[in-house]
Amino acid sequence: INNKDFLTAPIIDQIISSEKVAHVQIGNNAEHALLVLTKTGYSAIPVLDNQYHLKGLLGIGMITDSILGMERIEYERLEDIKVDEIMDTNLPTIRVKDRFQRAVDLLINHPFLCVTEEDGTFAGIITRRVIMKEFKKYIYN
Amino acid sequence: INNKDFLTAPIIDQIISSEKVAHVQIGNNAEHALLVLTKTGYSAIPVLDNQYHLKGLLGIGMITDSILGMERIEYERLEDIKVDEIMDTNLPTIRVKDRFQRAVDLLINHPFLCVTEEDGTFAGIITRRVIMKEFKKYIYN
Ligand SMILES: Nc1ncnc2c1ncn2[C@@H]1O[C@@H]2COP(=O)(O)O[C@H]3[C@@H](O)[C@H](n4cnc5c(N)ncnc54)O[C@@H]3COP(=O)(O)O[C@H]2[C@H]1O
Ligand SMILES: Nc1ncnc2c1ncn2[C@@H]1O[C@@H]2COP(=O)(O)O[C@H]3[C@@H](O)[C@H](n4cnc5c(N)ncnc54)O[C@@H]3COP(=O)(O)O[C@H]2[C@H]1O
Repeated sequence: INNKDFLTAPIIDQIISSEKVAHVQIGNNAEHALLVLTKTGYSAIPVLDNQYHLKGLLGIGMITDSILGMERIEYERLEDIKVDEIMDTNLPTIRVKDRFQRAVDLLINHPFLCVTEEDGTFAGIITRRVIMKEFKKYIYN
Repeated sequence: INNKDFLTAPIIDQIISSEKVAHVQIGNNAEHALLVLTKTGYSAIPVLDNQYHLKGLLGIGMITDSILGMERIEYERLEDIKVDEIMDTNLPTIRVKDRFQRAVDLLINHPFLCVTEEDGTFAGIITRRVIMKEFKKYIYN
């Protein structure tokens, strides 16, 4: 395949589907989110609502940053902070029927992208690792 | 350039040099490390000794995981835990004079690689972002 074939390939086979993606829900508190992130071992995960719509991105750094006080890290405040208040709502997304080109462009600055259906339903994620594997196969030919 | 040129290119121009790399030192405690990670915004950084030799990798997840007690997250223990006890010492490394091929192979499973001189001195890091930018230039031709 040539460069153009690589860029125009659909992303659909590379999507990690939603049931395999760790996430937290709107309304969860930051302490719960910290437990989920620590136990799954991921540094950032999607935030969904109860309709499985994508609402934002929550990273461990956002949690610790929210309790960095003047004198100490204020751990006791974690149970009073909702993920809604600290998540990143400015996250780039990609559609299920988009092509590698859009994934390549966005994954330069983002470790993973949330994939959504036309109606905003969360469909899964596409990660740098998956694109790099495809790129490696491509470049080794 | 062709595939072979891409893979045999030296990594040297893509290294983020050591003075630009946030790190912690052997002997630092986990609370200090958590502050460095939170303030720099990175999820994992190298651990060096006072001779600027690479000793390991420390991620935020390793810190929170170390204080996950049976009943609660035991934040008070952070100042008593040394980074030496919780860091990852199994990290892959790459030499200053290595080629893109080795970087591509290893960055599939690691967000960044520590670059060392022959004598183990820390020279900098090479990141997925940098390799993906080179790959994008390559594939857009
Ligand atoms: N349990 C595990 N098993 C094997 N390797 C692991 C792993 N956890 C992390 N890694 C490796 O570390 C990289 C960075 O993970 P991080 O959690 O910072 O960053 C992750 C995380 O924020 C998110 N992510 C990946 N898979 C996820 C999942 N199943 N659920 C939720 N978020 C996920 O996408 C980012 C990029 O993932 P990517 O695979 O490119 O890159 C991953 C992968 O190469
Ligand atoms: N201050 C910032 N400005 C702009 N973009 C930012 C940023 N902090 C993070 N990012 C973006 O988020 C990605 C993941 O960052 P993370 O800290 O999890 O994972 C980072 C971090 O663990 C480490 N890293 C990168 N630059 C570093 C530095 N100057 N010092 C120490 N560690 C660094 O290498 C990993 C992969 O970095 P990469 O650049 O491929 O990928 C970065 C970059 O695309």
